[in-house]
Amino acid sequence: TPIQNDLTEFFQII
Amino acid sequence: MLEGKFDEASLLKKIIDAIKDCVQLCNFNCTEKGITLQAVDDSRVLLVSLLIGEEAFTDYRCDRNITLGVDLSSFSKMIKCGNNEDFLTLIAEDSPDTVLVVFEDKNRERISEYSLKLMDIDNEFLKIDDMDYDSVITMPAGEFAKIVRDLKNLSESLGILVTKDTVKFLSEGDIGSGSVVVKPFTDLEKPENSVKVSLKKPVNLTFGLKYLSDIIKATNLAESVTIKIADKVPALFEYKLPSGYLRFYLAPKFDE
Repeated sequence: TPIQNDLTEFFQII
Repeated sequence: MLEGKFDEASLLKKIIDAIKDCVQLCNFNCTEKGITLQAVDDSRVLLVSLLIGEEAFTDYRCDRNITLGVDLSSFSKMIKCGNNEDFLTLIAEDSPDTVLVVFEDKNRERISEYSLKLMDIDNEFLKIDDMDYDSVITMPAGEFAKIVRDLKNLSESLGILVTKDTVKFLSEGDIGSGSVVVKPFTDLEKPENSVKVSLKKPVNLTFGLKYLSDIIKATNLAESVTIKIADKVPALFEYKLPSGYLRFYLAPKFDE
């Protein structure tokens, strides 16, 4: 089953 | 001071309806160029990015940057009090505790005013760089919504495969599987029915249908949706507004 990634793995929190 | 008048309340109603189920507490950032909003859902999988450009308003002025911290479920209740065709004006002072929502009926002398209490919202802001996408698909928003609704009956995940000039939407679940293939198509009489596919590299990605179901709540805002995807990065779903856009960034699912 594919795992759901979250956006903070791609975009930096500022 | 902010004063922004929409020719029809329906535009703001549709925008709020499109985002209120995935994000609740949002800062509306008002500048001289218009109103922007960025918000991430609680699971940090879906990001909403909104620009209502000043040209989307019939009258717009904002002398200083103003932040309106809004609970969208409360705001939604208030803006439903106006008729779709009413003028809707948002008014706020420079350091506001409240935002005033004024509806004016165009056919009779009726003005209704609602004042919404604002909140201090400390939300996370994500830095989104411009990306090179492997494939860009533009298709009728209603057709994309139907694919998401239909395939959601089968599974929690939707595969999007783009090869050459073909886009395949696919879902596989316990009861079986389903797929919809969409190919480029030009409708000269109704360009909004056309499908465009541009491809630099084949793409094969999987997304959660729960989040796609939130995204398609924006369907009423635009005739078409543009989907930009690239391997192992969040996909961008864009609905263009009369001036501005409503964008959703959705993190993909990967195999372990």
